[in-house]
Amino acid sequence: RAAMLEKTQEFFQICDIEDKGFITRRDMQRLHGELPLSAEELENVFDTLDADGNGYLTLEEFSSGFSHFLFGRRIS
Amino acid sequence: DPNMKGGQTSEGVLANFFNSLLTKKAGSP
Repeated sequence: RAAMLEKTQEFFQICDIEDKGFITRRDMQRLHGELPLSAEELENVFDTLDADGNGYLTLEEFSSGFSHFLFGRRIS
Repeated sequence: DPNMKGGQTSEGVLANFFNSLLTKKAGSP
Protein backbone atom coordinates (compact mmCIF):
# COMPACT_ATOMS: atom_id res chain seq x y z
CA ARG A 1 0.00 0.00 0.00
CA ALA A 2 2.85 2.39 0.82
CA ALA A 3 4.56 1.46 -2.42
CA MET A 4 1.39 2.20 -4.31
CA LEU A 5 1.10 5.60 -2.66
CA GLU A 6 4.66 6.32 -3.68
CA LYS A 7 3.94 5.37 -7.29
CA THR A 8 0.81 7.48 -7.28
CA GLN A 9 2.81 10.45 -6.09
CA GLU A 10 5.46 9.88 -8.73
CA PHE A 11 2.83 9.82 -11.46
CA PHE A 12 1.08 12.80 -10.00
CA GLN A 13 4.31 14.76 -10.18
CA ILE A 14 4.83 13.80 -13.82
CA CYS A 15 1.53 15.51 -14.56
CA ASP A 16 1.89 18.33 -12.03
CA ILE A 17 5.02 19.79 -13.59
CA GLU A 18 4.82 23.05 -11.69
CA ASP A 19 4.32 21.28 -8.38
CA LYS A 20 1.06 23.11 -7.71
CA GLY A 21 -0.50 20.26 -5.79
CA PHE A 22 -3.22 19.74 -8.38
CA ILE A 23 -3.48 18.95 -12.09
CA THR A 24 -5.38 21.10 -14.53
CA ARG A 25 -6.75 20.24 -17.95
CA ARG A 26 -3.84 22.21 -19.41
CA ASP A 27 -1.27 20.12 -17.50
CA MET A 28 -2.95 17.06 -18.93
CA GLN A 29 -2.69 18.43 -22.48
CA ARG A 30 1.01 19.00 -21.92
CA LEU A 31 1.43 15.26 -21.57
CA HIS A 32 0.42 14.98 -25.19
CA GLY A 33 3.77 14.25 -26.84
CA GLU A 34 5.19 12.72 -23.66
CA LEU A 35 2.68 9.91 -23.63
CA PRO A 36 1.39 7.95 -26.62
CA LEU A 37 -2.14 9.23 -26.09
CA SER A 38 -4.13 11.62 -28.24
CA ALA A 39 -5.34 14.97 -26.94
CA GLU A 40 -8.85 13.56 -26.94
CA GLU A 41 -7.82 10.56 -24.88
CA LEU A 42 -6.05 12.78 -22.36
CA GLU A 43 -9.21 14.89 -22.14
CA ASN A 44 -11.16 11.72 -21.50
CA VAL A 45 -8.71 10.64 -18.80
CA PHE A 46 -9.01 14.02 -17.12
CA ASP A 47 -12.80 13.92 -17.14
CA THR A 48 -12.79 10.41 -15.75
CA LEU A 49 -10.40 11.25 -12.94
CA ASP A 50 -12.00 14.60 -12.10
CA ALA A 51 -14.82 12.99 -10.18
CA ASP A 52 -16.33 16.22 -8.84
CA GLY A 53 -15.88 17.98 -12.18
CA ASN A 54 -14.31 21.13 -10.75
CA GLY A 55 -11.50 21.23 -13.31
CA TYR A 56 -8.79 20.34 -10.82
CA LEU A 57 -7.34 16.93 -10.19
CA THR A 58 -6.20 16.46 -6.64
CA LEU A 59 -3.83 13.74 -5.51
CA GLU A 60 -6.83 12.08 -3.87
CA GLU A 61 -8.83 11.94 -7.10
CA PHE A 62 -5.75 10.86 -8.98
CA SER A 63 -4.98 8.04 -6.57
CA SER A 64 -8.57 6.80 -6.51
CA GLY A 65 -8.40 6.61 -10.31
CA PHE A 66 -5.13 4.77 -10.04
CA SER A 67 -6.49 2.19 -7.61
CA HIS A 68 -9.48 1.79 -9.87
CA PHE A 69 -7.07 0.96 -12.66
CA LEU A 70 -5.03 -1.40 -10.48
CA PHE A 71 -7.87 -3.28 -8.90
CA GLY A 72 -10.43 -2.89 -11.66
CA ARG A 73 -13.17 -1.71 -9.40
CA ARG A 74 -14.38 1.57 -8.10
CA ILE A 75 -13.38 2.46 -4.57
CA SER A 76 -15.69 5.04 -3.16
CA ASP B 1 -23.15 6.12 -28.46
CA PRO B 2 -21.19 9.36 -28.91
CA ASN B 3 -22.37 10.76 -25.60
CA MET B 4 -21.18 7.82 -23.56
CA LYS B 5 -19.40 8.93 -20.44
CA GLY B 6 -17.74 6.52 -18.06
CA GLY B 7 -18.08 2.83 -18.63
CA GLN B 8 -15.89 0.72 -20.86
CA THR B 9 -14.43 3.50 -22.98
CA SER B 10 -13.01 5.70 -20.25
CA GLU B 11 -11.82 2.66 -18.36
CA GLY B 12 -9.82 1.58 -21.37
CA VAL B 13 -8.40 5.05 -21.81
CA LEU B 14 -7.58 5.26 -18.12
CA ALA B 15 -5.77 1.93 -18.28
CA ASN B 16 -3.93 3.16 -21.35
CA PHE B 17 -2.93 6.33 -19.53
CA PHE B 18 -1.58 4.62 -16.43
CA ASN B 19 0.15 1.98 -18.51
CA SER B 20 1.88 4.75 -20.44
CA LEU B 21 2.98 6.38 -17.20
CA LEU B 22 4.34 3.05 -16.01
CA THR B 23 6.22 2.59 -19.26
CA LYS B 24 7.52 6.13 -19.23
CA LYS B 25 8.74 5.71 -15.68
CA ALA B 26 10.47 2.46 -16.50
CA GLY B 27 12.03 3.85 -19.66
CA SER B 28 13.30 7.13 -18.20
CA PRO B 29 16.95 7.39 -17.18
